[in-house]
Amino acid sequence: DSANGSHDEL
Amino acid sequence: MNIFRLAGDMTHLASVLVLLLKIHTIKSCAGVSLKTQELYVIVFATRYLDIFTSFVSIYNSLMKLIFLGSSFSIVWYMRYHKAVHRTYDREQDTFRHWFLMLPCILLALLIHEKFTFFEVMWTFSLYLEAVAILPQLVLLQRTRNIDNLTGQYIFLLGGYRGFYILNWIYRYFTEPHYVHWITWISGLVQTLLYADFFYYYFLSWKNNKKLQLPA
Repeated sequence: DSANGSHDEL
Repeated sequence: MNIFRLAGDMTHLASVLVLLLKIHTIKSCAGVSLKTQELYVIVFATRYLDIFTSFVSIYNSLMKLIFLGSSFSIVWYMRYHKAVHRTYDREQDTFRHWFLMLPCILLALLIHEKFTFFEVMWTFSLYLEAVAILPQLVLLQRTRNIDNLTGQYIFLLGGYRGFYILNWIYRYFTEPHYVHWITWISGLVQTLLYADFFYYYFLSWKNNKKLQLPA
């Protein structure tokens, strides 16, 4: 989700 | 992906492997809190609900599967594997799950970035992860005698959190619009909970002595 950068983290 | 994030993920992975090594090869879970491990299962199950709906990278999906699988298997071993279960400090590991989960559920319903099911669950997992280590720290405090693998497990988990903070600082300065207060504050709280443990870990390492917590 590019709108929410924290979602590309684990 | 920056070097801090990678280092954080790798220390997280290493911590899980150390714990599995202890449980699988030594067949012992002495000093390991089942409550904390069950909370981690809930943390990963609620955070990775998006595993089939949002794809970031092969790396991310693979790591999600590893963290889900390893946390489930650790709990399975501690509950159902006869030899491992015998070594579990049941009388000492008395922390109540709901005592930690209920405030996290309420907080996630009140404070989140978006009020959608996935987002509230994701936020709940962040809050719960911040405090999930508490039953483990209480158990350590009670048993006091810590074997090397358990000490390394907690040290690596704390290291993972530390690297993630560096990752956030790096991303804040290198990526536009990268501001995530909820993630940062819960991550910071989580890391601070390890501070006391780290202090005694370094003390024992410096003096080349076995790790022992004060009563």
